[in-house]
Amino acid sequence: TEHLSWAIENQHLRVVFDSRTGLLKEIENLDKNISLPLSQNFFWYNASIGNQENSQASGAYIFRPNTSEPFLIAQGAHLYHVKTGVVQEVYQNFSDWCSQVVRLYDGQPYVELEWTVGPIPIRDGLGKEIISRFETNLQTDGLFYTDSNGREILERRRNYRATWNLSQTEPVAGNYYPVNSRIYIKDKKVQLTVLTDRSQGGSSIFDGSLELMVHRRLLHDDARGVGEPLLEPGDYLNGLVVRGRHLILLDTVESSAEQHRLRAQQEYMAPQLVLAPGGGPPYHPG
Amino acid sequence: NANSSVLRQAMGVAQHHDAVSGTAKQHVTNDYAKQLSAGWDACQIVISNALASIVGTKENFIYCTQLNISVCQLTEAAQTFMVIVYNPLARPVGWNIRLPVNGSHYAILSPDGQTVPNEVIPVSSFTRAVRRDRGDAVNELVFQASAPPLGYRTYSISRLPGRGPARSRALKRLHDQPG
Repeated sequence: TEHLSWAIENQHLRVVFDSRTGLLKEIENLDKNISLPLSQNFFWYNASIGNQENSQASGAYIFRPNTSEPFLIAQGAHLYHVKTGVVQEVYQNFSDWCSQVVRLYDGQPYVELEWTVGPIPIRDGLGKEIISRFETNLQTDGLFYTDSNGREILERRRNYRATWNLSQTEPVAGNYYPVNSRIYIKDKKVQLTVLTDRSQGGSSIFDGSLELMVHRRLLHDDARGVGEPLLEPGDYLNGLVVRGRHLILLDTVESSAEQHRLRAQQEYMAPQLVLAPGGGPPYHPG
Repeated sequence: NANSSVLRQAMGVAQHHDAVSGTAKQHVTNDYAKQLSAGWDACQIVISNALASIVGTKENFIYCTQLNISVCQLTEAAQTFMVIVYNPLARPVGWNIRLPVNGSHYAILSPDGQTVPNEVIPVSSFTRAVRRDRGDAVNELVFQASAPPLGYRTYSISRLPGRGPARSRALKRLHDQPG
């Protein structure tokens, strides 16, 4: 089994990769002896341009994929691996416009995923909405949790609205919610939390999964007022490249809140770096 | 001579839902970003003034806003430089710092004169593709900094004479995966 998988590890976490596919395979919390099979990959939804049922296209105001099944960007990823005393990194190359670095910093209780997506190819004439999807075996019973503005956590239930009887017509878009700083799923014991570095849309389309939208490039106006498609200028080489970070926390349900609250706050109010030439005497606030 | 009103005004305008959610024409969205960027530039002077008064000397403070794609003229070229880490939270924090450099070995001193462990890692091909001609750093200097509550800490960094490329030490290509 050793050659089928290999891992990066620090004092708190172990991240296992599938040697055949190059994809994440499992995350272990070494402190709490938790092991969660987890795969993560990038997909794209083919943006609707309207259909017989409804002329509504996907656009700046409206997210509406034309099918519930997204497409894989790649079955697997080419990898290379950097192992040092301060950080261990695995570089995953999915395509020439989608890549990710999985990082474990020495002593840090979270996994950092730095994703880089774009320019999104549109030569095929299809608008695309790119997601990063995590799949686990957690029994979530259709529930997942998102925050509103980094404060109140809201329980989301798939295909449900608390204040009216929903007849779901959009199985994917109808279950997407704002994710301003974090989204998580949990079963009775274990919680998987993903922190974002910006506001994104996200959901849990099937049990045990969660996904976040990281980039969009659309070819049709959604006729809701902007008057143009969500289509940055430029061709394949010069479109928008977006880079961001997702932090993964895996812990017991009881301990997760303290972990993600402090870490999300620190992400939001991150230390500021100011540089200055020259050596100069070190300064200390004391 | 600057104040934060430029950024305040830009933030005021950006309260519109179009700025928050991107539901505007591309050139309008570009303008929101441009106004916020101008506000940020003005605030850099405000922060420099504040740091100068706190530190007690007038330094040539420099802000590198593209560290996420490994671009920073100062760290790429300088033999010695300082990194001031300011923590806006009311509790001590640790933070992983990655700086684009062209050396392969560095010494980092924390304010109390301790040597800080650091590593030099090659800039990835992903980052080079994104960065294009905006920078030419070959490596990234990675270390963990800490900063006190609502305080700052200064790290002094100096490049050591190179003893062989970092690449051979850090990089291990795995056998290629099927596409």
